[in-house]
Amino acid sequence: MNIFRLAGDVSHLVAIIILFLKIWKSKSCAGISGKSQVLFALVFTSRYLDLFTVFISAYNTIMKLVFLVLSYATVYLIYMRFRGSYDSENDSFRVEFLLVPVTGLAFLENYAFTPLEILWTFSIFLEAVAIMPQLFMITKTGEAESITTHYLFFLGLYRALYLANWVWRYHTEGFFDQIAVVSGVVQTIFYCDFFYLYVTRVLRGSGKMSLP
Amino acid sequence: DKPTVDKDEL
Repeated sequence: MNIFRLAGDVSHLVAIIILFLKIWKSKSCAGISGKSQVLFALVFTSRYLDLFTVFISAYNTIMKLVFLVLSYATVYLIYMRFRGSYDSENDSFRVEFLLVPVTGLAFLENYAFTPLEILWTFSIFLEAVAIMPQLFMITKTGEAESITTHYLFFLGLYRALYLANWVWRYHTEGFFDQIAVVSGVVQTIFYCDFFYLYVTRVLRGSGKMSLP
Repeated sequence: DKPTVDKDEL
């Protein structure tokens, strides 16, 4: 565990809590892609199955449980509790275009052809593209509430901090996880355009992000 | 061979 890894986990937790509280307090999921949240719940489900097979540390177990509970709770809020405010018309990204290639790739490229490893690899590749429906929805509606942009900022920052963690671990302990690093780079690159808009418009400008 | 994945990471 190093500072980048810890900061990354905290940033990830902050992002998930920001989104959950935004929906819960505003009693609305307008502008939020339910599809992305379902994909994130799927990422955590397929990645954290080792909760039942190995105990790594209290921190590891607790964080995995918190991520699982909050992601499913968020999906529940969107599709059940506040489904009246769910903007399904603008949440129109075809997730099968993500799931099929990611599943295929997980069977081709993995560390071991075992169910747990393939599911773990699937979760790594899926996480890299899981935000696409949300970013697509923002381009379709042409704007995003500032809370949503803060959510996206911390979500994008978390994997960027994981990249720093992997650089650190490579130089200090020779650790290199090719699948996670390559996927993490792709994932972070998808946020670059958003990061630019976030800094130029939300932090400096009007607090609301409206796309050109 | 490839490293076994470090499941410690989230």
